[in-house]
Amino acid sequence: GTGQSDDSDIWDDTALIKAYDKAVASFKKS
Amino acid sequence: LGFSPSLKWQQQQVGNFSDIRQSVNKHRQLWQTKTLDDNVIMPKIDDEEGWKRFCLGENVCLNTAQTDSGEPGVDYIKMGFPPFLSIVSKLNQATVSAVLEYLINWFEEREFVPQLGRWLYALLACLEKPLLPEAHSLIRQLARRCSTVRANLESKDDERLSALNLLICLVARYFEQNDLADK
Repeated sequence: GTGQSDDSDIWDDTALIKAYDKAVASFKKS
Repeated sequence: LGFSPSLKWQQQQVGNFSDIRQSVNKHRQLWQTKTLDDNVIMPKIDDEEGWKRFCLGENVCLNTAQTDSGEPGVDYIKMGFPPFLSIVSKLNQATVSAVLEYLINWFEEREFVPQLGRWLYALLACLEKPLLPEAHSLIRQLARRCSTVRANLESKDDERLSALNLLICLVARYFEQNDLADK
């Protein structure tokens, strides 16, 4: 309905760790 | 040359980091209310050794050999607790600054490890702007140390390079310490 639940699913307890890993991986690809 | 990131990559990281910080703020209250597992015992704010062991793990802090159980991340006491949102959301600004200081002090005398990168990123994501003067000095110290370690890397394929570049980028470009930025 509101999109809130989708957002919560993505933003889980490991969100900061995933964001860091993604940022680090992006340099290797660049 | 060849070790530092492009301007485009740096700008992307600053944009992404800004989004992440907004999301942390948005979800902070929700995560603050989550009950931590019984094994997660956060040290008191002034317990420097306790926080280093909590974040980096006994293997790194006590210099003990790493045992590979085949299931990475299971033994948080040995490997360190990752910066879960349910943990970092419970840290007030004084604790964020204190833990940042403990970890940066640790890094001054030791090699970079993956757990350190994750925690520094998470703490920077929780560090409120405008920065206090002590925080300015602290994160500048971090960027300088990252630059020093980077300058001693022998290969562009070194696993640590991207993490060091990311931390330098965030300090210099997001927290506006422009004199430290990679051009």
